[in-house]
Amino acid sequence: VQMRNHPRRQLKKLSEDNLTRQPEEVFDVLEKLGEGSYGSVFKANYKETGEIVAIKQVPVESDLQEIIKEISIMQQCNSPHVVRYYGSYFKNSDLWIVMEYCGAGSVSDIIRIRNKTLTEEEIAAIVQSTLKGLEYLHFMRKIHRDIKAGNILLNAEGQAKLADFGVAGQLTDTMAKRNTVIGTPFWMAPEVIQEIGYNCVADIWSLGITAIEMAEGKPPYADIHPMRAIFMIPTNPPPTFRNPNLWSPAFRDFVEQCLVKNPEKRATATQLLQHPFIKSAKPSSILRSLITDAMEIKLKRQEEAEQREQDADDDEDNSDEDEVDQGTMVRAGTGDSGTILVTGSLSGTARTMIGPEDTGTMQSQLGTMVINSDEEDQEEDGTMKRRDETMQPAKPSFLEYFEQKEKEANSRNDEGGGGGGGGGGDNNALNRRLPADGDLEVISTWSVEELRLRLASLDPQMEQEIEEIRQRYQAKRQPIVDAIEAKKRQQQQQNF
Amino acid sequence: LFMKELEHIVKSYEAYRQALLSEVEARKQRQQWYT
Repeated sequence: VQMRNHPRRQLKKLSEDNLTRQPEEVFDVLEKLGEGSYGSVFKANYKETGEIVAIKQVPVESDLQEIIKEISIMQQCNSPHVVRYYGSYFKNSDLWIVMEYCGAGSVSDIIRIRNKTLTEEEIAAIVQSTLKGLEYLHFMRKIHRDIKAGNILLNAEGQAKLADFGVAGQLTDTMAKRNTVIGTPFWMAPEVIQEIGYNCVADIWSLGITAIEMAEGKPPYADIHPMRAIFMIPTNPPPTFRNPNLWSPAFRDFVEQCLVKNPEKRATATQLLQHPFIKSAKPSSILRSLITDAMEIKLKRQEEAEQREQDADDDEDNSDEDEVDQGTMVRAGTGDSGTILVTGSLSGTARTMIGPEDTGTMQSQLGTMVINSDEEDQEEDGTMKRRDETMQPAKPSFLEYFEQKEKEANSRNDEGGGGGGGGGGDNNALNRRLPADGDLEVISTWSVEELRLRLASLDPQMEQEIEEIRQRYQAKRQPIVDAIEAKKRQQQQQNF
Repeated sequence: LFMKELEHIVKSYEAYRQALLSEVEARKQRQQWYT
């Protein structure tokens, strides 16, 4: 287990002196890196040493529980394979969290920007660093619970680091297993979905799925509705590559070792570090060309966007709020190898759905899911605020697929229009609820075209129904949550 | 309770989807038979 610091690292923690000053005095905020579900992330220059850092700005009125958990987990970690936390500031109505900057962005960003999946060699190098991070984390009895390409960041040297600890959990002596259903549906281990208790090897399942994601560009079941995937993962045999012949026996075996349905028989991070696929991995320097490639494309796109913006500015001299905001930012210099803007890094990774227990709408947040929040966590961290409403979330990529399908269905069914479910003509039959179990014979009377239309409208219809029950439960839950909140505040005031 | 209802909904949709797919498949086969 690696616990030592990176030898070249300068910044370990912000000094007391730095932390008492205004953050703008300590940092030059450079460009925006992306937007997560709970705020924006900026690239910044630490004036004292010229080191580049990432600063997450979270509105204080938003739900801080997740972010405080993230800070607390990062604070406890000291590994070159886990994104570092340097300190935080309150600035007006925002909390500024200063973290390690990973110049190349997330693995998922790199795949998307190059529009290319990764080679086995590249996957082996990334998975090796990731496993080291997981070995460290699991040694500390922490579970990440949201391992996916979007949450593995690469620095400019190609070192992979675990990020986004917003839903991570801690195992304690009294609790060897957790029950909270947490994760992003396609990456979730069967035992997590089944709520039978899980431990650190749940991350190993997700790593296996991530390996497939890196090889094929998307995780298994990505084309089907996430809610269906959730019910398929525990029932189906472990997923495999779409075309296994494309991959070496060592890689296939590695993925097989990760995707063992019985968690007791699943390999640990330490064991997997000895797997031939990982043992024969090349050093992270082999990722350099991949990173340079991604950064060049990014830079090119950024320049094109800037050019377009400039052209638009020349046409009409209007100044909206965004431009005012951006005007305050300093352009990054070229001294640092990670100068290139990795836009959307965070928004790309933050496909985080906080599920029915806590917040938001299911459709809009089907990413990382939280069902049954860890009550003990909230008690352990008494100062934490319980979340009420999440900020507007980044749209998960897989939802685009369903939205597209929905659009197609709607355009074909031009009289129906949307998921209103209102009564009306014949076409509105498509918006009606499912026929009762016994009424399935009616299907045989429909035309093929009608059958196809009904198939296409199934997912949006199901989402609508799910949203309705979610709202119903939220309405029941909210008064209880409010009462608990009020009690907590009362208690805190008394304690104070 | 929420999860139970959710499971029920997803399973009902899954059954319905399967029924629709089987019907489409049956039509395809019938079409092939006729041609």
